[in-house]
Amino acid sequence: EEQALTIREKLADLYESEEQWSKAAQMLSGIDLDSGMRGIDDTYRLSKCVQIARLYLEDDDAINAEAFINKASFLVSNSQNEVLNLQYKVCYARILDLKRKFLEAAIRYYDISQIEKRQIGDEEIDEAALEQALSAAVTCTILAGAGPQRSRVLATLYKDERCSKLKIYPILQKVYLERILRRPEIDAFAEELKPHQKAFLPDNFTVLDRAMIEHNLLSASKLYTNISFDELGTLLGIPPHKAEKIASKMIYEDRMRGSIDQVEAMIHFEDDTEELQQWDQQIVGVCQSLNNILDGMAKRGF
Amino acid sequence: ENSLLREVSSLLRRLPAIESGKFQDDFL
Amino acid sequence: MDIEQKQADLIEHFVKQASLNKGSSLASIIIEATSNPSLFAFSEILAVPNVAELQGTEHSLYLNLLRLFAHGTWSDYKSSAGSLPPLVADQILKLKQLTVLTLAETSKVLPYDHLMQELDVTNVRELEDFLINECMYAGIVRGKLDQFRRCFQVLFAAGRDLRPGQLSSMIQTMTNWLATSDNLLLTIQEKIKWADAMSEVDKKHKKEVEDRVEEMKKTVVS
Repeated sequence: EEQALTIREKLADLYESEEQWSKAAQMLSGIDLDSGMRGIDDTYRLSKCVQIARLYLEDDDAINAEAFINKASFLVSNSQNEVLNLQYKVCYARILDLKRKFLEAAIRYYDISQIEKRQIGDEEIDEAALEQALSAAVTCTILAGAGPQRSRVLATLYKDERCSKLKIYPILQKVYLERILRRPEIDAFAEELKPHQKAFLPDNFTVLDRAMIEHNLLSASKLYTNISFDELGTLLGIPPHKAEKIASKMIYEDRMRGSIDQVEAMIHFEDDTEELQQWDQQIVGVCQSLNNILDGMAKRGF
Repeated sequence: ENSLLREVSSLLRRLPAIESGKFQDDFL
Repeated sequence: MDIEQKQADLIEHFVKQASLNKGSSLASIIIEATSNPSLFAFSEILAVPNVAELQGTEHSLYLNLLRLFAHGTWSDYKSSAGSLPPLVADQILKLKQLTVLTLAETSKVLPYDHLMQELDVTNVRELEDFLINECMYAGIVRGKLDQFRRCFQVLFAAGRDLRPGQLSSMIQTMTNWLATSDNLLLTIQEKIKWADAMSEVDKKHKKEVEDRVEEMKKTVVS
């Protein structure tokens, strides 16, 4: 067994040097990690699971990678090896990203971007890597389904000073401020995406299209009291019946508040707050403006 | 102080705070 | 407040520029100011003596232009285009933005038809795109678009430069606010007094009832 293990590891190294990632992963998967052999401890098992997952991820094979990361999940909580723990986190985030669980991926990428140490074991953590993780967090958040959960993550990212230095900061700003995104901005953002983030979905929209449509629909809900299906379709750049369908799905999933009047062919948006509460907020705004004016007058010596 | 006057002008137009049928019903 | 803070530096810059220039170079500064996407106030520039001196000169057109941007609307420009220089695209955009602010002065609910007429816009999509991108996202106006009722409800609009005679109506409005606030405070005070009086009556009544119950108990026991 020991010799077979050694041969497998050596062959895997060879395959890796040839960039035949999946073959290297398959070679290592043949190792019996449950064997009672000397030298196979939890740390070894964890390192192999993570290594196999990373190799599969090089070929964007999320399914096989996930199988090994799930095995690693049982071992990582007891692991004191910081390098392995970090590699595990990165793999897990990438798997979530590939599986289009964008919000969860974003949270994990953001977590990675906040690592304070610059040296973990023999590995150096450079600023570029952390910036890459942060950028990935922003990208995944923007691609995630529009709604209250995404808004919370957006707020965290927007308020993080480091994000203002990222190339995709302008689109993050617009998304956070819930502004409608126009085609040129979406196309510029698309250039930064990976293939799986632009893949086609069963309804013939791409992942990016779906994210942008939902975002723009939510933005429209902030600007409009109500809107016709036709106008909404024009605004979103899709046929009216598809606009209605996406709106109804978002309302059903409680990611947007509103109602649909099919007779009048209109969508009525509702605010999260009641009319009287909105009135209260307006009055508060008036009082704040009044205070600001009085402060301004005092500063000028009036 | 033109900027103050502009701010006051904007402030004076903020009331009534809301004008909608639904608000009137709720308010009553 | 945000608008004023954003344009304070710009106003200072253009006032300084206007003070240092005359004639045709001052005309260029006026064009630059009226084209600037972040500037919506022009009375400070109008107040610069060099600008006032343009009156009666070959560059008086630019003084008229500045006055138009300070107080006028797109309709005002169209009706007196003969006495004004031709506008570039940025100026047309700004004048239309300022028109929306003027319309919001008189009414909180602006019908689409009226807006389309005032802004020379032919369809609802174009109007709404203008209101969204050039007014709401520019921060000069906040509100809600209502396609069913075909109107735009204004919740906030930035202030324009005051027109001559506008000050007195502002003072009148503030006087009315003051009177209403005073009356409201008096009403609240009266209500507090009434509530206190009712509370006293209630306490007294409660005590009477308790005393009677005690008396009844004593009677029953004896």
